[in-house]
Amino acid sequence: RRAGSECPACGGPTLAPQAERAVVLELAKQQILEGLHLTSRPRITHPPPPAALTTALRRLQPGSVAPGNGEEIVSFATVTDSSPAACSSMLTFHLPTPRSHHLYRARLWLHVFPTSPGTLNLKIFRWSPRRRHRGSRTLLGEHQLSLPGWQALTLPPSGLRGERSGVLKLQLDCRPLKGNRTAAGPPRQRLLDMAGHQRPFLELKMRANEPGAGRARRR
Amino acid sequence: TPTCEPETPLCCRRDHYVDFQELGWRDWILQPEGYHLNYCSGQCPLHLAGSPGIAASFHSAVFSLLKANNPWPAGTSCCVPTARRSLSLLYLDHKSNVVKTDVPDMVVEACGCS
Repeated sequence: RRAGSECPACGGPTLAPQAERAVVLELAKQQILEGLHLTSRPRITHPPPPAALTTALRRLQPGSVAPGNGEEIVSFATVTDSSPAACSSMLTFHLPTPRSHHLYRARLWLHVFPTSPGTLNLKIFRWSPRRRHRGSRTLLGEHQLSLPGWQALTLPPSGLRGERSGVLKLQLDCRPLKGNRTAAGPPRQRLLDMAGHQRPFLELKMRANEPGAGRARRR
Repeated sequence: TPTCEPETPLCCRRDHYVDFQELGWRDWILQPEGYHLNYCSGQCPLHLAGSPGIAASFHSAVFSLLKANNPWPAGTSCCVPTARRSLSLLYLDHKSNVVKTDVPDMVVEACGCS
């Protein structure tokens, strides 16, 4: 308390500058957590490599903002069950637990090695664990990749919804195209870049649900 | 709205820049590096009641004078935000996803008397 001086707004004692600063910092923390609908700050145990982060953010449209209280999410894949050719791989994503937001656009970003032979036929399946570890898979899309480098593959938002746990598994199955037929066996050399700063990632665009949207669907 | 000088008694906007490094949050808030946490503070004598700070028009100035000469003050008036803008944040969530979102009404741009 500063002796003698009075708060111009409430007439109470004013705070000393250091005390006011401490109050402001606490206010800032509360305001940001409330604004992000978080109860506490996130504990980051496995931050994405800065190079992968920079590469991914450079891919997104600069300045693009999801409309009306929307969100844009970049989720990096962890690669499991990668075959030696690393072209028929299982990508696992840990998406944010769904809030009252509606997914309206999804793209899978892959980096094709320059050494890949000609055009690749790539099928993307959503893999869902079912009974006794036998999984079932749903085809989400099929793409012909004819250029090396980054590829943005659009996925149907409806195919990605609904996983309460937030864990999403995508199975890639790609083969070189010979003429207009796919080669019989999987390719021998690495075609997709799965490591380092060229890791695959999902780009998702969400928008806040209009109030009552769920009711309209039920009706 | 005037920015508060140390001894400004009337309704004004008090500016505070908060650096996320100072909060120890630079590990999960990627952009921006900080933001202006401003708030409104100061007295609202009755002749300023209803004056929206910088947006005051001639009409509201005359209206204020009429009120100031009114011997029967009615109620009190408070120094409140009259203009706010959103803050765009890029941050890591607890699953290390990168999230970009706009938080509405985060930064007070103008204050005025209710």
